[in-house]
Amino acid sequence: MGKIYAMFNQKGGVGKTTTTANLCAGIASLGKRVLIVDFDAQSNLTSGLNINRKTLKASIYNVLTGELSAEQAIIPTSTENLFILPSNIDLAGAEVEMANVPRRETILKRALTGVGDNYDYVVIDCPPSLGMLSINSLVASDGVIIPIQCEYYALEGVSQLINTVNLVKKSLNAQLEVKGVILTMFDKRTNLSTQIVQEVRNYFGSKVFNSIIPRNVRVAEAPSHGMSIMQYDINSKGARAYMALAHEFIEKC
Amino acid sequence: MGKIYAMFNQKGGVGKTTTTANLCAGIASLGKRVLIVDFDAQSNLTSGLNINRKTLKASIYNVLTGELSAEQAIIPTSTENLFILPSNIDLAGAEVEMANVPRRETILKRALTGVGDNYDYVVIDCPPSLGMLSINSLVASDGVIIPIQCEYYALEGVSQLINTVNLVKKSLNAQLEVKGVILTMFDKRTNLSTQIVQEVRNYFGSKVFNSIIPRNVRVAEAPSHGMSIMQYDINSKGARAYMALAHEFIEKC
Ligand SMILES: Nc1ncnc2c1ncn2[C@@H]1O[C@H](COP(=O)(O)OP(=O)(O)OP(=O)(O)O)[C@@H](O)[C@H]1O
Ligand SMILES: Nc1ncnc2c1ncn2[C@@H]1O[C@H](COP(=O)(O)OP(=O)(O)OP(=O)(O)O)[C@@H](O)[C@H]1O
Ligand SMILES: [Mg+2]
Ligand SMILES: [Mg+2]
Repeated sequence: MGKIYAMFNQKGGVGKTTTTANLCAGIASLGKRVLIVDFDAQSNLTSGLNINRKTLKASIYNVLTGELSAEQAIIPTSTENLFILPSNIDLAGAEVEMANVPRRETILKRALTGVGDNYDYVVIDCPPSLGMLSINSLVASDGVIIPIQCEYYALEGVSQLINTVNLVKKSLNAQLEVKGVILTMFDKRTNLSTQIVQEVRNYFGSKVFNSIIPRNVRVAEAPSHGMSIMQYDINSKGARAYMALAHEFIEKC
Repeated sequence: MGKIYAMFNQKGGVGKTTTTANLCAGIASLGKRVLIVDFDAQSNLTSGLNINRKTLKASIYNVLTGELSAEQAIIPTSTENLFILPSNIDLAGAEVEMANVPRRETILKRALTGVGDNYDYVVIDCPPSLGMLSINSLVASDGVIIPIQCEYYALEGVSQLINTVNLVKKSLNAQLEVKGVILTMFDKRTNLSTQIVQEVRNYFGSKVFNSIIPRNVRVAEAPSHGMSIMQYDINSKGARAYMALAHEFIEKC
């Protein structure tokens, strides 16, 4: 029974999508079967892996409405062992539509029932908000993985993030825990990055993965070619860091 | 009567808050009276200018509920001529609370009625979403300023952004227009940045401001000291770029 993890941080642009795509492509290349769920209406995860959002026959939205099962919407990616439940703009309406539905917090959890049986890991890419989509992800998950950009504003939002996780744990999902924290876009030339790493390690202790993801332009280029960083440039600093993280992740999660 | 502008882009981490703080501090230093409105529950704009969110007597949330007028919540910043309507975590609940209120799209517009008379410019820092808070900002504004990070995912979301602006223009705010596009975090060492600049200029033409904001670590450091980039390091590449943008903005807007 594969565990379900939410890649979550309400701060924008911290590397949620980039880490979901590259960490999971890395884990898949090590022989694990992985499902990634694009739960953001921006659908960056879907387009960054070369899937055309406009020609999709089915997306996560059709699964939320109950029109289709998760299996019917899941498609393979160009990376072996890596599958995706894609999203498109239809998801933008879901947040408002969910507001008046009974048991609205558990819509995704119910939609993903049993899906974990077919995969070693399921990872949900969350939007940058504390709205109903993010709450749904936290309720559907066994644990939270928190990407934190090595910059000031990203650190500021951590206490709000932890409050949200604890609220969901108390009232909606008792098993929810912070599974791990990933440091992203580390720039060794700046003091700011080093200070942030120190503060994050003080706050989260051993939950912080040892593998730190450096800022690396090849990582930012890869999605414009519809590839993971491993496919785009396996020798880049970014690919090596994500592969090290993939090994560490399999050990710990 | 000062114009009201929404600093808007649903993509996360593109420089909305950083540009609101530094552009407006720049304009204020040129003698214009400027009000910035922190309309994001993350309240990065408020904390980045050294205002303690936890000890605030009043915030934008109290203005939305009608408890206080905007004037009662506005406070000065450490930059002369620059004033802020601050936010704190209370705003996180507003999005859900607004869902069931009549005329929910015009709550902010009504709360800001007449505020423009006391300032040359009012700029609203928006959250990274297409939810009710962002819709309210677009309805309350005369124009939209779109910061675009010089990276692939930021470009991907532009058509969704324009669709949203056009929807609001058609049904809720006929005068809304794209006032300008600001290119942020430009890195001259990478082809990616140069390609993105080209594509944005092709798409938006003369609406793109000539002054491009470079990626500059001093810009990322300034908020950790509670300062604008001008206060923190007036000689930095970032401060010079934002001052050039401030001059251009006053000419065009
Ligand atoms: N290690 C890295 N090195 C360089 N650029 C990176 C790295 N990780 C992410 N980026 C770039 O930073 C930007 C933000 O990353 P990404 O879109 O993955 O963040 P996000 O948290 O998913 O954003 P959102 O909050 O909008 O969902 C993207 O343009 C991405 O290409
Ligand atoms: N010109 C720049 N050079 C270097 N770093 C920058 C620059 N502009 C912004 N940053 C940094 O990039 C990160 C994202 O910027 P910012 O938080 O302003 O974006 P945002 O669009 O407001 O994010 P959100 O979507 O979460 O509201 C911050 O850590 C900020 O300090
Ligand atoms: Mg994302
Ligand atoms: Mg912001």
